[in-house]
Amino acid sequence: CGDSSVLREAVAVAQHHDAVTGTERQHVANDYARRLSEGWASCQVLVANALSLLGGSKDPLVFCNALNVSVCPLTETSTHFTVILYNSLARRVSWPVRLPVNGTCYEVMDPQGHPLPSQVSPDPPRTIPYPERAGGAQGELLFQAFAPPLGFSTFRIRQLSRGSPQDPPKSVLEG
Amino acid sequence: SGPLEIQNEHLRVLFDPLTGHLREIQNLEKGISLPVFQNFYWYAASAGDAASPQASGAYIFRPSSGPIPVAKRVSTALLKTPLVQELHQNFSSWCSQVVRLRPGQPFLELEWTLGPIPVGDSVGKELITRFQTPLATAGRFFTDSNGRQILERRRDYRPTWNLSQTEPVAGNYYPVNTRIFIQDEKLQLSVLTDRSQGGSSVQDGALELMVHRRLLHDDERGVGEPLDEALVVRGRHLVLLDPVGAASDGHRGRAQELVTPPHLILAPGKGPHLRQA
Repeated sequence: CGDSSVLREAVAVAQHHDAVTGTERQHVANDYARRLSEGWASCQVLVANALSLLGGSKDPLVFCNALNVSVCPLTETSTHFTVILYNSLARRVSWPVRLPVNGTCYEVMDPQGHPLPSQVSPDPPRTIPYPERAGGAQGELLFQAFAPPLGFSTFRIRQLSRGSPQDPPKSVLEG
Repeated sequence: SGPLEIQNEHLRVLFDPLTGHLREIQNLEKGISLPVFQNFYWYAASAGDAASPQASGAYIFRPSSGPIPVAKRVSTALLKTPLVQELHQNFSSWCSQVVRLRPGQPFLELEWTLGPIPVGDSVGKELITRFQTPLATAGRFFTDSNGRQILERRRDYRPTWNLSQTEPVAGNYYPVNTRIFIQDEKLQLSVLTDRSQGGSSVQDGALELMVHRRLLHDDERGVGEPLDEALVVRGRHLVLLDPVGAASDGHRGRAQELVTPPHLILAPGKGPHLRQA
């Protein structure tokens, strides 16, 4: 059962000036993070229920909270999945999507069923240590998605081949 | 190897081949260019001094040094593909950045990953990113007020009282909720943030944003403990170079997208059949 009031209350608590500016004690910071995390988890259930109702499907929906560090078990292990993009702005947006994957080549279909340009970008040369990715995916699937004002777009993705990502067209390492 | 540059139909961005730092931004559409040097620096946090026992802490920003560069030279890796061009910059084991251009995007994206800030030298550090340009800004810069009104800020000046500046850096810092920019009579360099940060222009032609901090002393303002989390943070800045008259058209919409980005939801297989707008 989803409930948006959990997040609403957590955000309300976090209106305190210490939460806004980060001047709270450490154990209070941890408590703010816990409240926000629980609130977001509860909202995810609500959003998933709404999408299931709208789409007439009981299949599970997945929220990858660690996408910013390129971790998403679903995209890393699945050969066929769907990306739903929700735009809360009152105008159309174009948005770059990056998903951690382990395949070489994927087909990305836009909401009308037309293929979209996409590519699997491998890690740049690992001779320099940079903490770009926390996950174990071999590459990232890149494509430019879009969403209508205050609405959804769905993109269906299918893996076409297995194996390691190819070398990029041009990759130069500087000292 | 080839020149260190990335380019799309809107922008061409050049990097110093020796140091790896950002060197110049060219707006190909508008026919303008600006030398821009960007680097990460840290201010040493004050532990109190002869002038005042006030230490830097969660509430108090009181640097005891000028900005110290994280690295004078950075390791780089260039990645050019049809869908994205990236320069990966490695400043240190705890400071890196990806400078990115995508087709169709009239702005430069900087994605930085910072931390844990090392404090083995027993010095608290407040980390900034600074953009230096030759723009003649005469002490003026601009920050937003909660994403809405843009306010003009002037260095060492308050509009409603005579200011006696005692903190040349901290006394010129202002809240930045979505954007900060500097301009001269012709050009404007805007930096959009994905979160609220502190920002300033402590030198003409330069702007800076505080991106991370780790402190070892309590500032005696009620927190009762130092701000000493060994966090790793990742964030994004969007950099726009435009003629002054056309700049607001670019940064207003982008700032909205940055603070309210689309939500991404995944489903195995075909997923739900949503009616498309």
